[in-house]
Formats: sequence, structure tokens, C-alpha cells
Amino acid sequence: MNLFRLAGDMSHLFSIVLILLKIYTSKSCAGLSMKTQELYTLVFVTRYLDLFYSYVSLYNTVMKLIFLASSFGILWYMRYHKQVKQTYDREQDTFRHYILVVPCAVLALIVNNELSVTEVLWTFSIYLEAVAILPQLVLLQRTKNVDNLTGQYIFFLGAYRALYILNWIYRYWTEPKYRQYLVWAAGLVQTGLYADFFYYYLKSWQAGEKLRLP
Amino acid sequence: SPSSEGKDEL
Repeated sequence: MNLFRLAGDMSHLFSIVLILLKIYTSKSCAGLSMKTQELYTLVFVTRYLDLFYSYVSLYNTVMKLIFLASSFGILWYMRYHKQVKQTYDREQDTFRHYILVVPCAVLALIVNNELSVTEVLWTFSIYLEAVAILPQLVLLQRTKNVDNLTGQYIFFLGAYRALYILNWIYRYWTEPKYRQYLVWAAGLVQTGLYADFFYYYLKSWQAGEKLRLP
Repeated sequence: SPSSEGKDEL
């Protein structure tokens, strides 16, 4: 494992820690899209089914379990925690799951490395991860209000993708057998969407709306 | 198999 990959994973992990910290300390999930969190949970569940049939390393197994547990934890807070659930922007967070899930499922059935259940589910998770941020992007555009931790959450999620691209470039040159065109294409799309997200984040930052935590 | 390549990422 190279340093770009490790830094990318740590950035991904840190973004999740930030979101849990935000929810736990402020007892609020204002500005967070439950739709995006649900889609990420679906991404982790469909991708990490391989926990049952393949083993790569202790590191991978532990990280997969952390990602699964934390995504369910975030959803639990947003849905069931007495105080937190009241701060959820239900009226604004109206993005429909199927708009993303159905096209990703169809694409995974058509464009994949192997037409098997596990492979199609894995490919579906790759495609869905690329676009799962969209409900959050729409919510941010609507509310035009982003606090520090939400902004940092997005920053570290974007950094995770950017670092993974560096990791792929590194692996392209150092591992002749490593060629993951589907993953790379989806990763580029995903990073592009985060660039857009950053643009909206900076715009609201410039407008000086709700940026400092009390 | 080609499908197992790259599955070492998260």
C-alpha cells in the first residue's frame, strides 16, 4: 500500500469522524442529507459483502467494519436520536434515491468485469459511490448554509477522492497488472462532483453565512 | 481473474 492510498483512507475515515463528532457534540444534523448517508450505507453494504468470501488484510477488514458501523451509526442518530432527529431538514432533503440507484444498477448490469451477483453488486457500489454526494449537494444549494464541520466533512471527503486518484496514478506506473478502468472512470466523475461542491461551499463562505461554530 | 484485481482498495 502506498502513501497516497493510506492518506486517502485516513481522510475518508476522518470525514466520518467529523460527522459523528458534529452530531454528537451539537446534537444536530442540520445541513446533512440523510439521503446521501443512506446511499453511502448502501455503497458500503454492497461493496463489503466480500468480507464473507475474500480476505485481503487485517487493515482492510478493520476499515470495512469501521465504515459499515459508522455509516449505520450516523443513520441511527439521524433517524432515532430524540434531539438529533428533530434537527433533520426533512422538507429540504427531498432527493429521490431511485434517481441514482436505478441508473447505477442498470449500468452495473451492462458495464461490469463479470456477470455474477457479487461482481455486479460490487460494480454497482462503485457507480453509486460516485454520485451519492448529489442529495447533499442539492440540500446545500437549497439551504445555502453550511457550518464549519459540515464544510470540513466535505473537504476531507473530496481530499479522499483526490488522494485515491494519486494512488491510481502511482499504481498505474508501479503495478503493470493493476488496471481498474471502471473504478478510475467512476472516481474521476466523483472527484468532479466534489469540485462542484467545493464551489458552492466557497460561495456560501464568501457570503459569510453561518460559518463559525459558537 | 480480472475481477479480483484492485479489490484490495476500500
